[in-house]
Parts: sequence; structure tokens; C-alpha cells
Amino acid sequence: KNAVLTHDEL
Amino acid sequence: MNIFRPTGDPSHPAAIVILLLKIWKTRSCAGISGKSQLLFALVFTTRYLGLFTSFISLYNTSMKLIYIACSYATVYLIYMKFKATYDGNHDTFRVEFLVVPVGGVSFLVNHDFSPLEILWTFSIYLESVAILPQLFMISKTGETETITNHYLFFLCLSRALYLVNWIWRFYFEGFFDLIAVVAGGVQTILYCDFFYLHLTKVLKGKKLSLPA
Repeated sequence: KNAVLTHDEL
Repeated sequence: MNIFRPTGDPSHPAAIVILLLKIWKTRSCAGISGKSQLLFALVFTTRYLGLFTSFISLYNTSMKLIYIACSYATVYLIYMKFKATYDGNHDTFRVEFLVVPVGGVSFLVNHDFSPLEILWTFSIYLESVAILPQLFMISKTGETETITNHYLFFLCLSRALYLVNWIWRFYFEGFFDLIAVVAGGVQTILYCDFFYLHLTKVLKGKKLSLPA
């Protein structure tokens, strides 16, 4: 899982 | 999720809601850069296209929808409902000077060369400079009767809390998004300028106009 590409931030 | 997110996340929409209420109450959007608000609407539109492809949490989805709704409501009030009070003559920043280079850079520097990812990157870069038309307008007119201390406070607060959030995530989750951090840093610097302009031009102007 690429943590960066999930974009969980707003 | 660390505490800096549930406090930082609502700060930007809070700033926008304050702006919305101010426009609504005074029936005027004088002093507000419609271009900056238009850019923010574009920012949230291009950033949250992931809503259609991935689900993170109910919190995440609802916050994104709130961001989008608030930014479009502001644009609607400025360009439609209270168009007559919009100070277009002073809102002369050329947005293509921002959108075109930002678009170019997001093609060149991104995490992944895919349409959604490039649009996300575009939105991150654009958000960092979206306040420039507003800055330009304040520096020209030296007045922002409708940009309140509160709008400014919440915008700066959201930046500050996100910076702490990134430091937190770097140390405790090993999470580090260089693009978001650099763009966030640039944005913070511009907001410091916004704050400086506010102190020197706006507050000074207010002081001078006070009845003796």
C-alpha cells in the first residue's frame, strides 16, 4: 500500500 | 488520526463560513477577491475527484463535501447573488499566471503520472498560491472591510495545525508527503504576508478612520 497515494488528508 | 487533524480540518471551512456569513449579513462582498474564491473552488474540485474512486472514511467524505459546498456557495454569492457589490475593478490579478505554471509543474513533479494524481497535485500547488489575488487586492486598495480578523485567523490556524500534523505523522507514523509539505510551506509563507498586510494596511486604515 502506498501511503502517499491514498490522500487521506484534506 | 492525531488531534491536529480534527482541529485543523474544520478550520478552513470555518474561515469560509465566516466569510459567507459576513457577505450574507452585510449583503456585500466588497473587498473580497472573487478570483481567490474561484481558485479555491477549483482547488477542492480537482483535489476531491478521488471521492468517486476511493472511500477513506465517513469523516473524510463528509469533510470533502463540506469543503466543496462552502467554496461553491462563496463563489455563487460573489458572482451571482451579490454581483453588484463585487469589486471587480480592483480584483485584477491575472489568474492564468498562476493556473498555467501550476498546471505545468503538476505534470512534471508528482507522485504518479495518472490523470487523478496529476489533478490532485495541481490542486495542492494551486491551493498554496490561491490567496495571491486576495493579497494583490488588499495591497492595491489597502482595505478589506469584509475580510475579518476571524477569516484570517482560521485560515492561518488551519495552516499551523496542518504543519504540526505533518511533523506528528512524520515522527509517529513514518508518513511524509513531500509535495503536500513543500506546498503547505509556501502557503504558510504567503499567509504570513497576508497577515502582515492585514496588520500594516487594514488595521492601520481602520485606526485612522476612527472618529476622534
